[in-house]
Amino acid sequence: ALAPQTKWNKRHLSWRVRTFPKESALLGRDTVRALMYYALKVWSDITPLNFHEVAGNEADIQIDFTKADHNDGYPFDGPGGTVAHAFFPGERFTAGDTHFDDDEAWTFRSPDSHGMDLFAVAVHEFGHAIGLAHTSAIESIMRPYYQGPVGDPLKYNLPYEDKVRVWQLYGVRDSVSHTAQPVDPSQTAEPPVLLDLPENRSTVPPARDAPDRCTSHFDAVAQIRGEAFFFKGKYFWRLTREKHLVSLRPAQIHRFWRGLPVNLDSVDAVYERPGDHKIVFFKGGKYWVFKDNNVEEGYPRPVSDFGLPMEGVDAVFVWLHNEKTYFFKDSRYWRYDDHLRRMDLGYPKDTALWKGIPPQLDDAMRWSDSASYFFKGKEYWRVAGSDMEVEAGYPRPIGKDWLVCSEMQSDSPEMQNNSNTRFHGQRHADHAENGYEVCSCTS
Amino acid sequence: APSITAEQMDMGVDWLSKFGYLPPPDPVNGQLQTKEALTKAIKAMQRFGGLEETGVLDQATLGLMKTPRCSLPDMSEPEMSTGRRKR
Repeated sequence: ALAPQTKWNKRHLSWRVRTFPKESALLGRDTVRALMYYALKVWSDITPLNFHEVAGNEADIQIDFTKADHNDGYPFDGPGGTVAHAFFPGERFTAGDTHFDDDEAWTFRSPDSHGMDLFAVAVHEFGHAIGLAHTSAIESIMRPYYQGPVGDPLKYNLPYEDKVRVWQLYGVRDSVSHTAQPVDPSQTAEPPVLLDLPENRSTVPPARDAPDRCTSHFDAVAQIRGEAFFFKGKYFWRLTREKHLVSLRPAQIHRFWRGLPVNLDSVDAVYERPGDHKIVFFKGGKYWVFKDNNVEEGYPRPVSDFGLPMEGVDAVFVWLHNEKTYFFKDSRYWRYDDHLRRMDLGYPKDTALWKGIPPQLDDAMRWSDSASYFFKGKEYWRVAGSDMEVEAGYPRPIGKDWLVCSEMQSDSPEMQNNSNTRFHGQRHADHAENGYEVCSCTS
Repeated sequence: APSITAEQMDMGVDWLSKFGYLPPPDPVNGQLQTKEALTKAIKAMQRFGGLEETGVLDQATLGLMKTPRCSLPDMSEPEMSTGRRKR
């Protein structure tokens, strides 16, 4: 690395594609935005940085497709030659901004000979936007020269050299940002990571009625700020981004999600709304909107606000493929546009269109692997990317794959005393490659 | 190796200045780059690009200079100014 490394002081960075490729017949706007999302995710997956898309001109990282001299001191030069650049973090107004040469033939999933792989170049440029300079390391994505497509964005693995250099800037992503200090709201418009459980966490085991995670059917399941929440009765379990169960014991909903009615004995469905990252809880014909873990004024409200029938919903999730919100009830489903706050026409439709998914779901959620998960009883089904058909090999057991349940009852006494060993048994393989040793704490 | 044309030399010098291997020519006296500075800059570029450090604009070096790339320089300003101070 040659240039002095500058870095962002804040951890939540907003981005926006301000101008799109003009002539590109190959890449529609949604594809360009999705590729930017995944190229940023390459870096946020391994650092404490979080990126979210915004509208308007306030974005930290403004992305433009432009050509020739565009008044930033780095004129483009037509097809070939220089293809893109980005500004390092810092005080300048342009910090983080990223420009792609609109004279290039930007492609996605095309062989090397046809144009410039947009995802590969975007990963490189966002490396600059978070503070990495060029390097001569042959495998690095931060080499200055275009080295061809890097394959499927959903499966891209950053070269180790680049991981180490970005960890030197920002540290490793603590898979449980549990102890993260609450971000001062004045610092960033971005909703902070959900706060930790109440400080005076009881050390006594939960009340008698606490459910057992290994034999339960769940009322609701949701991905919230990248973590997974499993709700049952008045309790919930929380998993980190790496699917690590934060605690064998469930936490009490009312002690964390503040403002729900005390007599609420369970929830039907939960999801994180795209756009403003607020969290929506459903119960019967009512719903509550949370900013972080505090309910907003004026709730509950009727679900008819969404155009849903008053009997409520079984399940809700946001499909990453189109950022639309899908509601399920019995054997019907609706598609709702949370950006426009409007139900799409032609719904409800029959859930049979989601091949292999059972009716009367308990809930559904998208996960950080970009797949969608559907839960019912003690089982779950996985639907990859933009498919609408369950993958082979499903359903699978929720307890075993998500909640650290083995064949035996994981909370039975004999299991209890060695549950720690099992947790330790879950230790990460250390990432010892090229002589580097990196450990990360998970709580 | 075939000797390079004046045009290739110009392209090479522009490229090396653009990506931080050579200080931009002095706008006042249009000071030309010294041969030693040029050789040093070519070697630095060849090293950074994983090429054999011949110090001359051979075909491999000219080829790499034509490869699509990021606009940002490879060398930072301080890197170059130390070179100037040394001179």
